[in-house]
Amino acid sequence: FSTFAGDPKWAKQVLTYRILNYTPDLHPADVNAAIKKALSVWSSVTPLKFIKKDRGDADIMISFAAKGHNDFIPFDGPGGSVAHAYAPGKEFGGDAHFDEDETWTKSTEGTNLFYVAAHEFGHSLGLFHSKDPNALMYPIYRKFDPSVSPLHQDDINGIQYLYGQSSSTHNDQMESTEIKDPSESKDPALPNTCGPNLTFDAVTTFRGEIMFFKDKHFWRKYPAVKTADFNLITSFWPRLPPGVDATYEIPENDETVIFKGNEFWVVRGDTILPGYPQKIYTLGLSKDITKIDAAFYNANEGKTYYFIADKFWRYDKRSHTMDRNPMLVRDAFPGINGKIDAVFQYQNFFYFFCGRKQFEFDPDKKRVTRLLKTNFWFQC
Amino acid sequence: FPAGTRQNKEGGMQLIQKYLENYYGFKKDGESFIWKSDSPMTQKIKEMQEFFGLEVTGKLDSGTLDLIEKRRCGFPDVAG
Repeated sequence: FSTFAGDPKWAKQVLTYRILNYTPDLHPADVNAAIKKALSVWSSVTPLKFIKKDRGDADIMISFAAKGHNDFIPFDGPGGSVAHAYAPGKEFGGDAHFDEDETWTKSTEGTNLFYVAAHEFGHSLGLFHSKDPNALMYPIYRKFDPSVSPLHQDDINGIQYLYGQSSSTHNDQMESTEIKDPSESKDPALPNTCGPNLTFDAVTTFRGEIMFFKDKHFWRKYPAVKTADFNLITSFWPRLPPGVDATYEIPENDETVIFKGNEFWVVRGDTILPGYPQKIYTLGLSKDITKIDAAFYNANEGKTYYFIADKFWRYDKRSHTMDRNPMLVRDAFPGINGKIDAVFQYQNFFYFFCGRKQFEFDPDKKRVTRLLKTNFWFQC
Repeated sequence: FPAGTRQNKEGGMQLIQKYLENYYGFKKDGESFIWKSDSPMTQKIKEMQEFFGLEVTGKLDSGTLDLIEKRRCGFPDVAG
């Protein structure tokens, strides 16, 4: 096997993919199935997991195109080059392109999409071509044999060189890309997603998802997807401390701010921006504030709210000013009393987490509209 | 050469040159004389034959011609 120069690989174990368009050669459901199965070839032998997105950005963008298609490697008509993919990285890093001039099939005739996609996703994950004629990463397309696994030991050696071995048995991985509900897991320290006593340390939107932080883990939830994915914070941001106090997203900057103690970090995706951590007083808060309980960015106002005990300060992005004096939470948010564990804005509502309660607050009506369980966002 | 053979040879030359440009980082500089043993083209053919475990002749033999006509991944075989 071989890898790309510098061994580029994804720094996180949960990757997203999105199918941007479909070939007319196959039913869309067959394309979805072939792509999912091709990804599970790699997740079955590594700790990697893949989640399908239907909109917005994703790590692996998948598309069908003929001849020139906005990258530097045009396709060449039927035969010859059938697909290509890019090494892990930003922008089109990880993306896979399939030549629409091929006849894509789910059989041994024509060009089998599952088989080619499994090879291309090897590139998307960081593998280069292999000289082993039996390896999936061998560059020449061979007649697809559905009776054998496309992965050979050479491929497994290569991908495990980059990502290590799978953390669970083969069939678990083959079945689902989402992690099972952590309440079923053996580690008693893991929080019970559906337990009545669930509380959170911090909650934020994140590139169209919602992230719920608890101790050293976080759940990633796509509003449209039933189950939530459960990760170690350090599996996503290795240099962050194992646990956060507060966090908020500024979508227009594609930035998420994460607080722990009297410091904060700014991340973009799984990358911590340079120059962090910084002290929270650099935001304009007084130096005697040692930690923030909760925070959110109100995109409609361009103001960021920092909650400490029963008070909050606001930073106005437009005038670049921080409130000189704090306001009482109960004055500005009637019905929300005492310390706030976490808060985030979703669509036009604010969601406040106070212990085992969650309050949905309508800023236009200035009142609590729903009292919810903290696990409301999970399928319990 | 008889016309037919000559055309085949030129077709093979174009195929192999395109192949080496796409997958082996070959850059055609002026006249690449394929029959000179130290020509850049010959070197690249040897590199490709070595990658695929073919007999390393540097020549456009039938095994090499067969291989460059097969469907494949569009990504290069050598780091660009």
